Amino acid sequence: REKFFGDQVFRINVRNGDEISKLSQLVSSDNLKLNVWKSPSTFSRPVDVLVPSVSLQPVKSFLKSQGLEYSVTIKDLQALLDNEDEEMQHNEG
Amino acid sequence: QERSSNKFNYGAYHSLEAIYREMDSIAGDFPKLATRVKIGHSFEHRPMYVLKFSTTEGRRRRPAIWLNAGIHSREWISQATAIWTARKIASDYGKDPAITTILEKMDIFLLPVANPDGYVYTQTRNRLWRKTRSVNPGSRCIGVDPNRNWNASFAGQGASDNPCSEIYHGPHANSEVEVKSVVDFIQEHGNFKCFIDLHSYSQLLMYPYGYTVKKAPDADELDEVARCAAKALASLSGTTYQVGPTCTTVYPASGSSVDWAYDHGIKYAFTFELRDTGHYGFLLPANQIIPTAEETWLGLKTIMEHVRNNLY
Repeated sequence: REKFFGDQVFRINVRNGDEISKLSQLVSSDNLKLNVWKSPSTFSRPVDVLVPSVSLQPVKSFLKSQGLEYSVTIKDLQALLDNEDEEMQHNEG
Repeated sequence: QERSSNKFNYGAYHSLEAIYREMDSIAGDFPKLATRVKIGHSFEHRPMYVLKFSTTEGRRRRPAIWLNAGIHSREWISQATAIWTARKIASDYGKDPAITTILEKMDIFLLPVANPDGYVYTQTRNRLWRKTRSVNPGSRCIGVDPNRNWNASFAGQGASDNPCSEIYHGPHANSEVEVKSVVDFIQEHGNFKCFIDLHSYSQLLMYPYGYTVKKAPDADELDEVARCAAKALASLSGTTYQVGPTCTTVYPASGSSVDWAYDHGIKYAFTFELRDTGHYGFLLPANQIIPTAEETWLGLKTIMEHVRNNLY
């Protein structure tokens, strides 16, 4: 089963088309293994991206260098998944 | 005795088998109203079951409503809301005048897990899997986005031709057997008036189109109905939904189920993006299942009552 230790979900606020294209460039890079939860759109909606722990630093550097604002909505994805899993096991029992 | 004690905990997430057992249990508890119907199978040959709610003996194709859930497997709140809704429809018939009169004029078909293989995969291998589990010849990447695979501006904007993409549209429309099973069933039935697809997350209530910014011919009416539904939904716990056409509310998306339904004459076509707005995203805690299902029910009922009063 896939594990997500230390992975985080970033909520990135984009203000215009230029920032959207920068972000699209970031999320499409293969080596960062980003998983888009809510896609960039031109309707000033925030973009949610799952960032693997190994990519946290390069992604933060990129966002900072591009002046893109972001917040962390889920600090440790695996912790949430463990809760969910535990509850399901309990309920199945 | 077991059936009447009904051990299924609607406030928890369940395996595919448990959901299918509960569908069978609902059909067993309400034999004059509900039947579990197999409409096809998935790529990995899992059955696809719908619950049919009908107050006639299926003599003729009455006007019907299709409630779809779980097409994106990681959106667990949609499958959980759907199975709760199934029990609600059955137990409220004969008690709630709204659902009673709806069922006296129309049939309701409810598909809680539109992507069985993906759902099992989220429970056994990768909780964040979204697509089907079909094999893409020539690619190491698995799966097609089943909500980009319908024959509605197929392979247009908002979909990808890359099998490794989360929004890969597939080699051709209806390439996914899970999509084709629903398309064939609805086309063979021929008298659906309403198609509602449950997704998560973002708290949006949307109507066609996703594949173009062009205004749908019935957009004004659909917008009005959606706003009434969102208002009814918010009346329970204050959960606010945004309303609008898919393309300009969230993002362009070609090949979607709701656009296909609308373009094939099913006028009342809506997409719900359920709770939340991103705090938990796809990992909405189980303690929010019942509050989410209860508020969504008020929105669904508003839409279904409008359909009942405006059959065409």
